Amino acid sequence: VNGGVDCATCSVLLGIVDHLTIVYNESAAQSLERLCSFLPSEYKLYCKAAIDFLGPYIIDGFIKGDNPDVICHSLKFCTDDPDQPKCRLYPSKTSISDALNALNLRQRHPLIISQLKD
Amino acid sequence: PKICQVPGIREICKILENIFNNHMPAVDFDQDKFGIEATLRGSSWRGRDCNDFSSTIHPGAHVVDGDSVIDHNCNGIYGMNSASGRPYEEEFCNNTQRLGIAVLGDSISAHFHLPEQWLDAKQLSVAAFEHLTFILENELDWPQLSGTTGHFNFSWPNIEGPTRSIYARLFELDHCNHRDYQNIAVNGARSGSMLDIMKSLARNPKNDVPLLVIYSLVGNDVCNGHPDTIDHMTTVEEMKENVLKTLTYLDTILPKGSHVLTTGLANGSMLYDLLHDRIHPFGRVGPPISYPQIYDYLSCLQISPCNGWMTSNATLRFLTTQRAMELSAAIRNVSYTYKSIQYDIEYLDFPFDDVIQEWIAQGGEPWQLIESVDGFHINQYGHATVSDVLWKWLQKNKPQWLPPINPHNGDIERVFKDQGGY
Repeated sequence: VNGGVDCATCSVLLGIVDHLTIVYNESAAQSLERLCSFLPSEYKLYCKAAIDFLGPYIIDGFIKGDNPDVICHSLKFCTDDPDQPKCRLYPSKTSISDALNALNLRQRHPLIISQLKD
Repeated sequence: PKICQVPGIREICKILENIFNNHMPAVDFDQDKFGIEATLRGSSWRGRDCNDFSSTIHPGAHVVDGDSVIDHNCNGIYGMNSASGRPYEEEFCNNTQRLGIAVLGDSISAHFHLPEQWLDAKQLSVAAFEHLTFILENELDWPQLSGTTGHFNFSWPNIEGPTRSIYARLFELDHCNHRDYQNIAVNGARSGSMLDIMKSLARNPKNDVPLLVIYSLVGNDVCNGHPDTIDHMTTVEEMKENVLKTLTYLDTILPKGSHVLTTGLANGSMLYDLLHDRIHPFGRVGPPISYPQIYDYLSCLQISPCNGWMTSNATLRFLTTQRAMELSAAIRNVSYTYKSIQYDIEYLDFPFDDVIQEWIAQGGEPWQLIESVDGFHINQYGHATVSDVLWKWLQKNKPQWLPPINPHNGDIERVFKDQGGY
């Protein structure tokens, strides 16, 4: 429910990117590149393909100050299913702001959901 | 959208799906269930095949013609001693009571371990992912270092702690047991799915020597990610039926003189007690995140490995432990009522309390025995200590199961060095 493993994978991966920006005092774009650079060559290619595809939205979300929960909700890997509790790894002040921020990110990138579906 | 549909991640998902859904050696030309590669259920899990084109040649096989030409049991001892004119296998192994080891288990016996370097941004590096392919191809398990079939005693990247195992001790007693181990454990296995998994255990009542089989399903019969977790636990009746089917099946494949040790389920409620006030590796950078927060998050997504124990709800933890104890009693009951033919059998409550006492006696703290990333499995220190406790129990309660020390171990080392390694 609420995105299950996909949601946890997205939140943890983006959480790691967020932590890398802190450890190396750099931008999200640089941390995304850095994360791929750690992987063995056969996986680096896949990582770069994923970043080429999702990177712009992720970077935009971090620039706007969204946390991984919000970005993963805007990418719809995480959802707030009806009759289910809201699952947050980063408890924020109010989940309403999360939902609004997620909506804003999707409004700024209207094509993202159709592209993901493709 | 599904994360496995994203370009790039899609290919990684395909690799993972193929690995995690197969539990037989990927490279096994003679189909004797012993492989020649390390990963993909190969020699990390079962003794390496020394001739992958003959199914009668594999670890644990009986000797043929003194193995004067061919090493039928892959223990690295074969050929003729020109000084005595006798086959080495006869000289060094003939009077020994050879015994292989196998474990039918879950992710505890498979030794599931997620390197914390992967979750802690301060430790992330190229070195942290250097062996990513090897680790993934072994399903994030480390059977080669586990407390039952561990056979490498040098340090491994991405995992810290000594290797001590039942297999290593059987080898120390008698080098003729070289490579005779099988780790038939699968992440998530429970007594029902074990009815299929156990068929990948390779043993033939005529062609092979006796085997010590440890049947140890430690938690998945009470662990699941469902919110109504108790409704999805194995019932006592189901457990009895599943264990009886397994013991009956083992009677059809084990050589006469084998032994079966069944264990109960763990008391997982202590996991929360040990970790509830500790920070998770993922929370060491950025906002601190504790184990209960991780537990609650996974539980909310209904992907927790164990809703019943990995929870701040003390009542639920108690009810889960209660069911685990009932299932353990069922395993004990069947173990003592089933009339086996090929083997003798004993039951042992999972000795986690003894393991903790042993660890404290060595100056450790209990939380140091738990995997830091998943907060659920025992880690490398835990595996080594479990093997210490298990071995002491065997020496005390089942000394007749254990082979005597082979007086020729030194000769074997002198003539055959590492006996072909692993």
